[in-house]
Amino acid sequence: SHDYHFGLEDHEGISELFDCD
Amino acid sequence: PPQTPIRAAMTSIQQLRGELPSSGDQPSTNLATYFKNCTVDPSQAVQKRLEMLGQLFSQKFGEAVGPRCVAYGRQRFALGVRLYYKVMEEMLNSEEKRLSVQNFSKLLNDSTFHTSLLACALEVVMATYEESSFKNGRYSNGGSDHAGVDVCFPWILNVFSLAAFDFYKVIESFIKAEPTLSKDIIKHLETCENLIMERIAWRTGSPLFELLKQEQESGAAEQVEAPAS
Repeated sequence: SHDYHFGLEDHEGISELFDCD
Repeated sequence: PPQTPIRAAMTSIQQLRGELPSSGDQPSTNLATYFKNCTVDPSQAVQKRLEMLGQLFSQKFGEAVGPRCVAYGRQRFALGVRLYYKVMEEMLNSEEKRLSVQNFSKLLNDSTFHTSLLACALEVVMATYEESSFKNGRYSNGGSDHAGVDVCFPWILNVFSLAAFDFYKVIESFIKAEPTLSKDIIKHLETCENLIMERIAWRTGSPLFELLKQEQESGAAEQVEAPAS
């Protein structure tokens, strides 16, 4: 089996990663 | 019946196709509403970008695999577009819940975001097909003319002139947004992540260096622990 390790915190999402508020 | 490598590969492709709506080559009503809620409606730019990247993808796919395979390239691109729209919609649903906003104008007008998301969707499609190609031996001719290898990651980054660091940004959100991805595909995306983190993001010209410079300048007052030798 393989489980992806999620590194993003709950308060982070795709908007923050592309510098959008 | 017993599970053979060919049967397993065909099942993966059928599953991928089955999980995508047949009408998914256009944004769903929900996704179109997100586009309309934007300060600047990105619909036309999204459509134009897909046309341009679709032509580029088919051309490069033909160059890598062979001119007779251009049609297969178009098929894979079409499947990638359906996955791109599906994952984008799910990402926006999550972001709406998390941030309590419905206007994603800045994100949805960011060309790098769209190109990265599409590249990730195409990588999932390509990995599903490549896995089957290796398993059924279509490309396994034992020689150096190993066509299947040519379209594996990081091939897509070169096709779209996409920085590995920007591709890296979408991977985790992509996996979160698409819970039907198989363990093999998740493992493949994780391998891409590791390749970027360990090697590709550190090549000359990577946007990572500029980002590190900005970070260093903005946090100059902070005390940073000296690295161990």
